[in-house]
Amino acid sequence: VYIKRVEIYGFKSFARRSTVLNLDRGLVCITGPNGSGKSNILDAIAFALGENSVRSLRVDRLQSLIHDNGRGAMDGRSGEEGEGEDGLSAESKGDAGGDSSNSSRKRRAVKVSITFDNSDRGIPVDSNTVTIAREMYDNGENQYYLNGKHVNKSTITNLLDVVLATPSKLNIVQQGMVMRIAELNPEERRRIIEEII
Amino acid sequence: VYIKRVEIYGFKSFARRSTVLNLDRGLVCITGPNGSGKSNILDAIAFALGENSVRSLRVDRLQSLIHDNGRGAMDGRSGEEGEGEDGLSAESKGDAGGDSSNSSRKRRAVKVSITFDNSDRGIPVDSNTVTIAREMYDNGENQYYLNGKHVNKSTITNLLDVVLATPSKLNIVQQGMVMRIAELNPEERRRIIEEII
Amino acid sequence: KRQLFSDAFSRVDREVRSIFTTMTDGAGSAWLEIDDDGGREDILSSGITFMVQFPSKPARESNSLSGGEKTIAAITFLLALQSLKPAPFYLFDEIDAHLDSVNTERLGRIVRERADRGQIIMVTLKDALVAAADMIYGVYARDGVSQVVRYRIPIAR
Amino acid sequence: KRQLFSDAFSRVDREVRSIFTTMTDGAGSAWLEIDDDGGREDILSSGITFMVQFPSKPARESNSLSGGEKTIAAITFLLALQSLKPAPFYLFDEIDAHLDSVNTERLGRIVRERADRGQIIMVTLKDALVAAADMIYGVYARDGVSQVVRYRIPIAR
Ligand SMILES: Nc1ncnc2c1ncn2[C@@H]1O[C@H](COP(=O)(O)OP(=O)(O)OP(=O)(O)O)[C@@H](O)[C@H]1O
Ligand SMILES: Nc1ncnc2c1ncn2[C@@H]1O[C@H](COP(=O)(O)OP(=O)(O)OP(=O)(O)O)[C@@H](O)[C@H]1O
Ligand SMILES: [Mg+2]
Ligand SMILES: [Mg+2]
Repeated sequence: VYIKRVEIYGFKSFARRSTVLNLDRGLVCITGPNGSGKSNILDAIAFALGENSVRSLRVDRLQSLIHDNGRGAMDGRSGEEGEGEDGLSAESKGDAGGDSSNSSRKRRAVKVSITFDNSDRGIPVDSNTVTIAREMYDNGENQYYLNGKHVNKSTITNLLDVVLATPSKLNIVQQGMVMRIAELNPEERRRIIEEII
Repeated sequence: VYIKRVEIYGFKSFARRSTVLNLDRGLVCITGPNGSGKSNILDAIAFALGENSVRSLRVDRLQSLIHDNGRGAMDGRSGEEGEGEDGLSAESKGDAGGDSSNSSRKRRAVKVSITFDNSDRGIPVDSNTVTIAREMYDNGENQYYLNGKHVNKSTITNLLDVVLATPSKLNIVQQGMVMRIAELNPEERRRIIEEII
Repeated sequence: KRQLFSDAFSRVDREVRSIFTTMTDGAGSAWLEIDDDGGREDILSSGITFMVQFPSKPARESNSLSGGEKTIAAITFLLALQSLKPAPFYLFDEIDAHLDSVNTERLGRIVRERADRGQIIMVTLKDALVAAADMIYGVYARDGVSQVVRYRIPIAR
Repeated sequence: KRQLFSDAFSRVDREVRSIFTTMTDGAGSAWLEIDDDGGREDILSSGITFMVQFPSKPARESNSLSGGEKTIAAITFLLALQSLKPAPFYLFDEIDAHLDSVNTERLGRIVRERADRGQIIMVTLKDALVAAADMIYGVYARDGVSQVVRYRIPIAR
């Protein structure tokens, strides 16, 4: 199992159009100037995997994850017009185009989807790839998708047990946090081994 | 006012002989490999200025500040023999030489002294230089000195009001902590300004 | 008391604007705002928001910047406090760790300029910053014991 | 249960030793110790101490290392947990920020080796680490909006 593709829409500094990263096994380096959006890519992956802690997502509240390209101005329109291929699957195309026809105020603001290569069947789903997606609406509601089908969060959480090395997500090391792992006290270190077995 | 000289004896990775840094106004850069002792120099300055928080000094207890050059082996002897000029003032020379004659178990383990240039009389003491020193004994006791005279800690604290930019020591930024200053909340930011005026 | 606070606030705000503009060669701007809800709340109890706008980017609160951007914002605020009470010295321990080359250069410039008014002792692993120093101390360990060596910069800078 | 824990402990300990020795070309060593006071305490309730000895330095607990040394120790422990349960991927965000050139090279070697068994996605600003990658994504902002560009490394490594 590894991450094959990440698709980001409207998450933090990523505009409301689809930005796609096609990945491979091995060592993938992400580089670029300060403030370009590198950490936001890792945040987007954590978000799709169900991360809800505002501290881990580095925002004051979840609504701040919604792309906002000027102080307070939700430039919704300019982000959606045509730039870049809108790789969102058909099930959400209807969403993007149909804002006006959708009577409730709910508008899809953010979507991140992750496609895992599952040829080794590491994830207990019988398909060569497994796609987990999370959408957040501007009213704060979330929806999760597994291979295109709407599921509730607990279905994803069971899958994640395989994907995340430890319940405390030790395989995701955020910016500035690496030294903390060497500063664990003896009980914390033991608990980490206990969590895994 | 600026730091003119720092003398370190037996503090963390600095041996039990005197290591002296002669400094000047302007920009002083300290550089060197990982684990060479750079942060320990800044810790030594904070220690001499009365820092007692084990978290800030990056130890589990104050005794861990005492130089220890092998797991558990206090190599007291090898550090004291002759290497480097022992610039400690006469009043403590008696200490170093006289361990056997000093009947109580108290042995000086750590000493850090800082000499400030005070030609602008920024520190309310009428001398061109002001030296603050702190000794710690292996029984955990501390002694403070001001220009060679033994004083109690509160005398130093009043002087420090001048030397430290804010009571929360904002002019000392520890390794890995700089981003936190930008993450202060509005109340914390206001309180910092209030503290100074 | 109210007057004292508002004077102090204006001084730090002015300094924040000037430092950040200098660092970004006029292309960026930063400022402080009192959250007194347009004068309706008492300024003695309102918080202070720190707004930062990096070149060709929208203005954002300092809390929602990236890691490197937060470093630059933090140093701006810290040095701006000098206008209230000058600190005799600064001790900075690898504050440049998360900076790219453009922001390392910006940091070098402001630290170089401010060190002329006092004293800044900065631990760094980056040659670009060491090159800006007036004095360098090299530290190395031999058998677990720290040693120091001083280098004087040729004055011909 | 006791057996299960002690097997798991030995596996991680063995892996910690092997990773750290590889990173320091045999000059350093690291290991885990169970604080069961020589067998007098129950191993199911004792803590685990992580000892690290860098080349030509005395052994120390991981908590009292320097910033850069802690980074190397942390990655050693993290990767050693693979021996209990392989993680499908790792996300590392500028973990190299406080490393000098020697430790950056050590990190590059171990990450390169471990990435061959799975997937490591690493954000870094250092060319030396980017050069070790199989694939590179460049990220840049245009008017505050992030864009990504992929570079394929010529396979001729
Ligand atoms: N909701 C949002 N809408 C638009 N931009 C945002 C939003 N939230 C954060 N940003 C901006 O995204 C930018 C990129 O942040 P990110 O933390 O990913 O940068 P980075 O590439 O990791 O930089 P560094 O190297 O400094 O760590 C920042 O400038 C930040 O202000
Ligand atoms: N009481 C002590 N006696 C001897 N050595 C100690 C003591 N306490 C800490 N040390 C050691 O001092 C060394 C230097 O630590 P320091 O944090 O100053 O390094 P540094 O130069 O800042 O490195 P980095 O660049 O990694 O931050 C470490 O290897 C640490 O283990
Ligand atoms: Mg970042
Ligand atoms: Mg350090």
